[in-house]
Amino acid sequence: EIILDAAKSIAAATSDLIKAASIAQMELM
Amino acid sequence: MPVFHTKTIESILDPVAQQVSRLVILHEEAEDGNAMPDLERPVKAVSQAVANLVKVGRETINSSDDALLKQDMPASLKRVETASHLLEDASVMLKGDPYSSTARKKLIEGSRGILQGTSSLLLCFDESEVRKIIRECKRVLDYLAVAEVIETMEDLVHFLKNLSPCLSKVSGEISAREKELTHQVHREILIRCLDQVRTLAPILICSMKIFIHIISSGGKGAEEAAENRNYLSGRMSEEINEIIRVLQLTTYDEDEWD
Repeated sequence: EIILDAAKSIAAATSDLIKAASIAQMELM
Repeated sequence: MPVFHTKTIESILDPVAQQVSRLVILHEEAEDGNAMPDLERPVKAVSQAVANLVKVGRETINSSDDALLKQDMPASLKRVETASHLLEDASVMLKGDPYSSTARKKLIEGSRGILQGTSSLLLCFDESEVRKIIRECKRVLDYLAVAEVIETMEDLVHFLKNLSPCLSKVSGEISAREKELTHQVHREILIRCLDQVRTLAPILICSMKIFIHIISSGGKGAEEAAENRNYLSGRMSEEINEIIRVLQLTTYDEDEWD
């Protein structure tokens, strides 16, 4: 359970990062 | 697109997997695109989450008695850590040059690495959980092997006292595991085998009672009764072995999903 929670946190943080990194490129499309 | 063999892993990683794919497309199609924003904060959040996973992962490794988990999990943790460093590098580079192509590549490589490393780590953990179920299945197999030497009602009672809770535990664990799998064929095999085990168990006990009754009353047909009992315990063992085989499968049947 603890491992799964830690993995969920990584997934959420990575998701936020990708969203932030994608915004500028999305504006071009 | 990567496919995950359990619903838990799929629910955690599938959304990120899709985002990573989109990130790759966005940056491959827009090589000379807009300036990248400052990613220091989101990268720091990933680094902190990775540090927590590494800590939790090491604690799991240290407290586990599973040799394979101890052997496999460190590489997954290393992979996630390396990916996190790539993201940190990308963030620093983008501060200096928001158009840096190397930074974009590091960002993509780092995101992929986080996804692959976390996937690999969850797989290690999941396989370890499966090995726990398999250990219980093997206990049932050991009890079934004893069925052939039970010759008194007293021994049969003792046999049932050992087998019943073990079988009940295995049954619950396999039933829960089946619901967790994303692979339909594997799910169906587990359901079918478990149904067979549940059906055969009372018949086996009945055949053991008949055998004991025949030999204790000196009646005829002991040999046939023993054959019948052995056939039933053999059938149950086959089903349990098939369950063990399928529990270990993680492959993905593309034809079926297509």
